[in-house]
Amino acid sequence: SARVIAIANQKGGVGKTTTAINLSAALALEGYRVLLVDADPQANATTGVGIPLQELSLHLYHCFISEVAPREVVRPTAVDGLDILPSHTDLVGVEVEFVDRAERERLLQRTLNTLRPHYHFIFIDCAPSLGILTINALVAAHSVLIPVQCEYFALEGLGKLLETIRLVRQSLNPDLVIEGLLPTMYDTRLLLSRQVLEELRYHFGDLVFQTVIHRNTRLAEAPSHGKPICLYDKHSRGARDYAAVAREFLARLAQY
Amino acid sequence: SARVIAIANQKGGVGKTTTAINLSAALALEGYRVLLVDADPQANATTGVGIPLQELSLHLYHCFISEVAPREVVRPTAVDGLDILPSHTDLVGVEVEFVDRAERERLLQRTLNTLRPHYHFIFIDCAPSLGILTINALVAAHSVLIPVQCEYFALEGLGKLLETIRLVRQSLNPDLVIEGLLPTMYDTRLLLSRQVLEELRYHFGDLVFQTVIHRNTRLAEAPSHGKPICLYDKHSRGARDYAAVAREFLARLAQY
Ligand SMILES: Nc1ncnc2c1ncn2[C@@H]1O[C@H](COP(=O)(O)OP(=O)(O)OP(=O)(O)O)[C@@H](O)[C@H]1O
Ligand SMILES: Nc1ncnc2c1ncn2[C@@H]1O[C@H](COP(=O)(O)OP(=O)(O)OP(=O)(O)O)[C@@H](O)[C@H]1O
Ligand SMILES: [Mg+2]
Ligand SMILES: [Mg+2]
Repeated sequence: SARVIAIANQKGGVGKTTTAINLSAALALEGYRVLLVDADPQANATTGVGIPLQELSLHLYHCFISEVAPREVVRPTAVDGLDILPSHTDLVGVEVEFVDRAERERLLQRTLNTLRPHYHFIFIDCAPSLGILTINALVAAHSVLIPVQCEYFALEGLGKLLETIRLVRQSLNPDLVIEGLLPTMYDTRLLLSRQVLEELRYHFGDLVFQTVIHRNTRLAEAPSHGKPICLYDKHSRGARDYAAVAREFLARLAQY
Repeated sequence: SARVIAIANQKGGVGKTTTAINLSAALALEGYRVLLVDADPQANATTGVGIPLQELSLHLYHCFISEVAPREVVRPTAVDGLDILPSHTDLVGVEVEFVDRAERERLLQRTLNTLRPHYHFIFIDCAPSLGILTINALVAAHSVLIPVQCEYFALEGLGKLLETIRLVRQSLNPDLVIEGLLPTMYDTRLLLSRQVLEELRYHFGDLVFQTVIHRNTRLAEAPSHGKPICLYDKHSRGARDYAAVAREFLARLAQY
């Protein structure tokens, strides 16, 4: 039954979606069956793997209001072994709509329970917020992978995120652990990048992945072609970095 | 009485805070009295102008629960003529806490009404979401300035943002206009940057600022020193770009 990993950081634009798409795809290439869940109303992971929003009649919101079995909503992608549970801008209404509903933090957990037997890994792309959708992801997950852009504001928000993870562990999901902190958009030419990475390793030690994702424009180009980097440009720095993250992710799992 | 401008885009990491801090500071340097309102629980604008969160006893949340007069919460910054109404991570509770409260969309408007007589301009830095705090900013504002990172995902979210602005204009704030779309993190060497800028100008014409903010690492370094770019490195590309935005912003105002 699948291990569920939330990819979360309330700081915006740090590489959550880019990591969700490309780590999932890299593991699928290694032969694992992977589900990518888009839990962000922006639906960037959905369009980033080539699914046009206008064509989408079924998505995560329909699972939450129990109108459809989750298996009906899941779709294949261009990568063999990688499926997606798509999002839609309609999801933005969940925050207010479910505020009075009992167990509103477990909507996603219930949705994924019926899907877990069919996959090795399930990755959840989160929105840049600590609202109800991200809480749902933290409740449904075994672990949290935290992309950290190698810039100042990204460091600042980590305290709040780690506190939220601790609170979720105390009250809603006692098994939740941190999968790791993944440095992203690292630019070897910039002192700022090196300083932030040093600070991360100093404060968080082995929680920080050895692999660093370098800034690479091919990663920013790939979504406009609706493809993960491994299909868009498999020889790029970005593709190599995410393949290395996939290998390190598997090696770290083996240590538990 | 001040013109109020919301700086909003639900896409994360597109340069909202960087624009809020540096455009405010550039206008203060020109001799205008400017208030920067931090309406994001991440409080990046607050720390970016050098105010440590641990030292903060009064902030925007206290204005919302009417415990304190807004004038008591406003603080000066290192730039003459620029004040800040600080945020705090406690603000994240507003989303759920005020859900049943009547007129919950007008909390910020009421707070700013007592401050408007003291300034020429009030800029509101928004969180990467279309939740209640951003709605409050759109209700309190005369116009919305939309930073758009010159990358693919940033283009995608514009439709949803423009729709939200239209809905707010219809039901809550009939005078709300778009101040303009400001291209950010433009990298002259990248085809992607040029393509996105072309697309922006094609779809939105004169709504797009002529001035473009180039990618410039000095802009990313400045917040870790708690200074706007005009104090951190006034000769940098970033400082020149935001001075040019300030001039264009004033020239566009004169056209109304
Ligand atoms: N390593 C990288 N090198 C270059 N560009 C990158 C890299 N990683 C991500 N990007 C680009 O940076 C922007 C932000 O990344 P992304 O959208 O994945 O972040 P996010 O954390 O998911 O954002 P949000 O908070 O809005 O959900 C996107 O345009 C993306 O294509
Ligand atoms: N023109 C630029 N050149 C280089 N770096 C920039 C530029 N503008 C912003 N940055 C950096 O990019 C990151 C994202 O910018 P910023 O935090 O201002 O975006 P935001 O839209 O406010 O993010 P959020 O959605 O989290 O509120 C920050 O680390 C910032 O320092
Ligand atoms: Mg994302
Ligand atoms: Mg910001």
